[in-house]
Amino acid sequence: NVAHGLAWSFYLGYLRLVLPRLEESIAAFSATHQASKLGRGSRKLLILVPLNANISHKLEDEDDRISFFDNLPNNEIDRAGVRGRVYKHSVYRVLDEQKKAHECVVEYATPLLTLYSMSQETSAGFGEPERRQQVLLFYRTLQDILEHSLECRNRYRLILLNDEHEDDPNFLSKALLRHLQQQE
Amino acid sequence: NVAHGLAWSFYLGYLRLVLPRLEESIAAFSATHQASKLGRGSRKLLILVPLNANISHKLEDEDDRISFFDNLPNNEIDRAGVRGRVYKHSVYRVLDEQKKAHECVVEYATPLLTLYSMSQETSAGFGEPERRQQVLLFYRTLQDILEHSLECRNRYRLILLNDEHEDDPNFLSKALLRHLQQQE
Ligand SMILES: Nc1nc(=O)c2ncn([C@@H]3O[C@@H]4COP(=O)(O)O[C@H]5[C@@H](O)[C@H](n6cnc7c(N)ncnc76)O[C@@H]5COP(=O)(O)O[C@@H]3[C@@H]4O)c2[nH]1
Repeated sequence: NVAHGLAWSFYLGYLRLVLPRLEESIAAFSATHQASKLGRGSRKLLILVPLNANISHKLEDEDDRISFFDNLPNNEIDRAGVRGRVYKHSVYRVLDEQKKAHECVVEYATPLLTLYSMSQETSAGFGEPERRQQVLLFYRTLQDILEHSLECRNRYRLILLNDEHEDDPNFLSKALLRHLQQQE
Repeated sequence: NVAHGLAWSFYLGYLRLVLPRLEESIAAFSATHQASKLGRGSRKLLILVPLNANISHKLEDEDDRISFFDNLPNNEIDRAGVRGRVYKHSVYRVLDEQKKAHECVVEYATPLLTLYSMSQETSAGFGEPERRQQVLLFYRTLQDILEHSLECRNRYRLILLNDEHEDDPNFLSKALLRHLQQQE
């Protein structure tokens, strides 16, 4: 089951390395960005899991109430022969209905790009109908792994995005705000 | 089968993005590194696949005839919300039996770290006995994908490392030199 391995890979090769350092990166960022509003509620990595595996490379392409603010400082780690491999996260600004700006550290779950591309490659072994199931399996496996991870506790929010409201051009900003406001 | 998905992920999420740019990165590197000897034979990415999934983060830890030289220039790509995600490779120097230095762009196949760690986690679903099989499946699947990939043709060498000679402290440098000399 592809999704099972990708969820473990995402945890073992990424979240387990970066989440313990997130608080520190945000503190360094706030020190050099006086205008930044990364408050207590937004000191977690928001991880977007769209059910249809439809992933953008820039969040503002999905919703015009979202804009890219800046990147957190780089984290350099020697990994499997690559010296100083860079790990970083992007900070986005999200406007609410009153046009007030909220900041958050957010990204899509990158392994979904693999699921999407595999479903398009005939030789990879699965098609579009299985893809949705694989996304759900990815989400549940990852949720399970993260709930049992001491290093990652309280440092992330997994956000499953149902595509039924995709006709709403502000669907993504509203979903992000709901999660941010739950923490503030 | 975890290895199948990891091989596809390694191709779709990494090799397919970086191998087409490798020639260009090496040219930029040679221009700024007069002492560099990255000749025609070494303009491919050497990808190490150790059968025991035993991966070092620094190649010189494995063999004292190997030393880290420098990194190729960074490649920045917007990926799934992360702006300017950095992709880079490391250049190592390898001494032959006559103490002559050869340079190459080399790294371990990162997904093997996931296979190794999964085999240590009881909840991940497979143990050490299955791991070797999974490494072989990863190698064969990746070989198959890369052979059919137009974007990646001739830009890589997949090197399967059998662990039977690991008692030789210069096992890794000799394996690298064999592959480099085949191309010079
Ligand atoms: N050597 C090497 N250098 C790289 O820059 C690199 N980037 C990816 N990979 C490997 O290719 C495959 C596909 O990558 P993808 O991004 O879809 O999944 C990645 C991605 O979802 C997440 N991740 C890892 N590094 C980062 C990163 N820097 N930023 C965001 N996400 C990351 O965690 C997964 C597993 O990572 P790795 O276990 O390091 O191996 C990956 C993987 O096997 C790399 N391998």
